[in-house]
Amino acid sequence: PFNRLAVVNQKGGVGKTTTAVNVAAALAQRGRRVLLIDMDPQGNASSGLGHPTRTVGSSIYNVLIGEAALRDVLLPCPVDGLFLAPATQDLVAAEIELVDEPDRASRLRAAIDVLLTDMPFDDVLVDCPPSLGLLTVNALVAADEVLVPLQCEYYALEGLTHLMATIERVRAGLHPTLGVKGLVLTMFDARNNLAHQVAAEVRKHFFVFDAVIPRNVRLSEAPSHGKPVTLYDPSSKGAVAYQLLASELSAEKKS
Amino acid sequence: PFNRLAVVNQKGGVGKTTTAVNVAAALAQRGRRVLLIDMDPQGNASSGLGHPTRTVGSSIYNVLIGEAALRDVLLPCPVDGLFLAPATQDLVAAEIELVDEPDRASRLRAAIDVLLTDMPFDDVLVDCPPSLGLLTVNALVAADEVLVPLQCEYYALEGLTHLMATIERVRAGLHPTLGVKGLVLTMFDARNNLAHQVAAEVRKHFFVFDAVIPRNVRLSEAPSHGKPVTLYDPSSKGAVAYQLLASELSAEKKS
Ligand SMILES: Nc1ncnc2c1ncn2[C@@H]1O[C@H](COP(=O)(O)OP(=O)(O)OP(=O)(O)O)[C@@H](O)[C@H]1O
Ligand SMILES: Nc1ncnc2c1ncn2[C@@H]1O[C@H](COP(=O)(O)OP(=O)(O)OP(=O)(O)O)[C@@H](O)[C@H]1O
Ligand SMILES: [Mg+2]
Ligand SMILES: [Mg+2]
Repeated sequence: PFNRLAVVNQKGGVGKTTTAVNVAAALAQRGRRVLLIDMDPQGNASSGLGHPTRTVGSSIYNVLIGEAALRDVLLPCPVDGLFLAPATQDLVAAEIELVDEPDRASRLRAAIDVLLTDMPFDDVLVDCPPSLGLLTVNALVAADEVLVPLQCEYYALEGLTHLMATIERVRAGLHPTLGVKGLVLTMFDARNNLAHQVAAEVRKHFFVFDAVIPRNVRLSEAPSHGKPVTLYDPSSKGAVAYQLLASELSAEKKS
Repeated sequence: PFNRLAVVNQKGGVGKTTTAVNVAAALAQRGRRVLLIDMDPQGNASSGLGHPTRTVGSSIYNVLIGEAALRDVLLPCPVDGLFLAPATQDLVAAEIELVDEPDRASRLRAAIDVLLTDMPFDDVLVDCPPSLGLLTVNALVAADEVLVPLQCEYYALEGLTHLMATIERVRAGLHPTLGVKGLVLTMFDARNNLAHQVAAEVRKHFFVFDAVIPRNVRLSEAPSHGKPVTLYDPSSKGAVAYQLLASELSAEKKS
């Protein structure tokens, strides 16, 4: 597909799920066919799209342990063209259950490759949990590039070094062509000095998307309605910023 | 000790580290001897107290795998009476390295029990990573009670059910007397309806501390100076709120 992205940052609460859900929705609203895979046992991306874990049957867990094909677990979403592979709490067990399997790190990649042979998608996005364990490694191996949401705060900046080291390790081993699509600044508060300092620092070392996601209460309200913000309040600052990010992601031609 | 607490919530970015660091500091500033254990491979509590992971030698990782005693890894902090057992990235490996050890879930408890025989502490706090894996389970088994920082947003509320289910599982197995000290509301924005709705909902089911931690930029600035907010800016709203929480934690007599 055009974008095959892992939305990743082991720092917690930086806007991974909010970015994955709203970018996926905004890309679908531009007429693209989009698959969002929820690889977080918390299942926030699933409930943010109207499929809370208690309502989900088979999930990405069943796909990873080889009981189901990805096609069998797909659910429709409130946006045409957007499909979800949901997560449930079972996913917590996958890390231990797969510990002795030689192909444990490439289960997700294999499942996506099988799906794409009979179901076309323009974009595949994977929402990752806040850790660098097997679930995140699966997402890194499955993706062509990473999209890194970054909250402009001290602890989040500190975590970037660990994240890049993990990406290097995956490149050195399982997936030599893994790229970094770019960083997206999230929850950005323009009145806050620290935010500008962190933003200036990361722009020196990484590609940072023009779209900067402001702190916007509509973004934290939308999930309680099971809708992306681009449906819940399309003219909000949060929705506009994610539409801009989606346009940046669909404009660049893959070289 | 008086308080032997695991600061836990698998939802990312809800203020676990900020709460652990600032409560530990505020308790020490009241003249108590306090031990803060960093069980998160990100090592945010460590760097928030002036010991970034790149400067740390032996850490809690060495204690868990049996190479060092807790006493050997303690570091002094910018507050008298506060000691830190730091974390490093090595901790990521502990979950896999201990997978076949029968006592893997009670390594931390055993290490704390040994320490307390020759070094008295009034309070022991453990900062947990944003997951429900072996590191968090170790903290739950090692603690007498849990302190749950709760961001008043939809995804964080949704995660509470999973957290309570995990606590029940630990109670049913390894640690029948594990208690819930209470919830502390963090990053509270009084102008936000959702925050009040979430707060009202949780107060129906749990004990919630009177101290409510407001969103306060001084809290996110303090870690870049390697200091708790109670030193960095003692009269800030954040510092005052954590002092209040510390007084609630030291007032209640353990029954
Ligand atoms: N730009 C924003 N403005 C306001 N609130 C936001 C914004 N982005 C995310 N949020 C809210 O902040 C919280 C954290 O965001 P989110 O859950 O997307 O982060 P995450 O990185 O996926 O967290 P985790 O590490 O737990 O997976 C959520 O309650 C979300 O609704
Ligand atoms: N009350 C507050 N007001 C403003 N900023 C805060 C507040 N509490 C925490 N922060 C900031 O929000 C971010 C998340 O907080 P923190 O890192 O303590 O959460 P956490 O639950 O420990 O995250 P993780 O899940 O990654 O361990 C940090 O950058 C922190 O400085
Ligand atoms: Mg998330
Ligand atoms: Mg933390």
